[in-house]
Amino acid sequence: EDIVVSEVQLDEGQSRITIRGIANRPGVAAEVFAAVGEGGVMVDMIVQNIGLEGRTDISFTVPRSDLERCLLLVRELGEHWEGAQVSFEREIALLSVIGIGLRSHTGVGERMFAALGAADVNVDMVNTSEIRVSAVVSPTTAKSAHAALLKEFGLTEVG
Amino acid sequence: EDIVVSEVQLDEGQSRITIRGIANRPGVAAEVFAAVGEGGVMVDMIVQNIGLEGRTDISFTVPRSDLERCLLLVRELGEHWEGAQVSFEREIALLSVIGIGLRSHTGVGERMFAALGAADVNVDMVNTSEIRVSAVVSPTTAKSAHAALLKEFGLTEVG
Ligand SMILES: C[C@@H](O)[C@H](N)C(=O)O
Ligand SMILES: C[C@@H](O)[C@H](N)C(=O)O
Repeated sequence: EDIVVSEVQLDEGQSRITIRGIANRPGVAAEVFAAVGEGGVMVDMIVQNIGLEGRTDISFTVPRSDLERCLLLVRELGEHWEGAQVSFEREIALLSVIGIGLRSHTGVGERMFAALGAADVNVDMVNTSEIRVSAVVSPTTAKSAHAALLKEFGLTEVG
Repeated sequence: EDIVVSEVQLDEGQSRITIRGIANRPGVAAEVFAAVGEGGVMVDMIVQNIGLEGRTDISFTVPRSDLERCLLLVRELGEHWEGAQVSFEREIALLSVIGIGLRSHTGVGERMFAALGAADVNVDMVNTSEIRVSAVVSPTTAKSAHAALLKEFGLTEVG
């Protein structure tokens, strides 16, 4: 695969909200984002993996300044839902390896996770797109994780 | 938000592999994708949500023709891991709403999930990027889901 990794971005300005044990049936995600939308909150990443026994977890990231308001909206919603639990992380670090020609994420993912693993950085969440592989890591490991990835992909820190 | 949704793509050519209960510690994702990479498998979407009690689930999609080989590689790896379970879905439908100006996914997500919910389509997985919100749905609902989204965003089917 002819892949060129052009940058590694570190975003330390977001927070994560997770609703664990949300009912895995039609219309539920719609309710979550209708509530969040009404609050005018800007959602960046939305991640939902496959569920189990009628339930699943849905996570999304918002700018830190929107966290409190978003939690109010989501908790209000969560009160109607038996078994659902709202959790959040005020500070997350979102690392993105950006490349062109990412028709397959195997190569970049393999190297990114290997570099993070070797730096003893745990990967908390993973998300992908046409041009990037993103990992959420703890803010305490963010700087060393960023450095490890820049080194792995032969890039120097910008700005 | 000034968002223009330009297309809704339906990809019915992929399969999903999930490793449930994978150890949530550094280096594990690296092992998974090293094994997959060695098999020359092209991975498209990788989704991992936040874990619980030292474990999490990681899912990824591959072209259907790569499924068998990928399962062999992943199961071989999974044998060393206590408590981890490999599951898969041979046929998934991946719907992506693509837009420009998606600085926030709230608006598009809200409408996409509302349209799917109204069409009684369950959202099995969610993934986002700068230009798209993607949802995995069952192949049996794929066509009606695609139609519902094209209608929601005022688009006609292409090709
Ligand atoms: C969990 C949520 O995504 C649900 N499956 C829905 O379709 O709305
Ligand atoms: C589950 C997997 O992502 C693990 N947390 C790792 O860092 O490799």
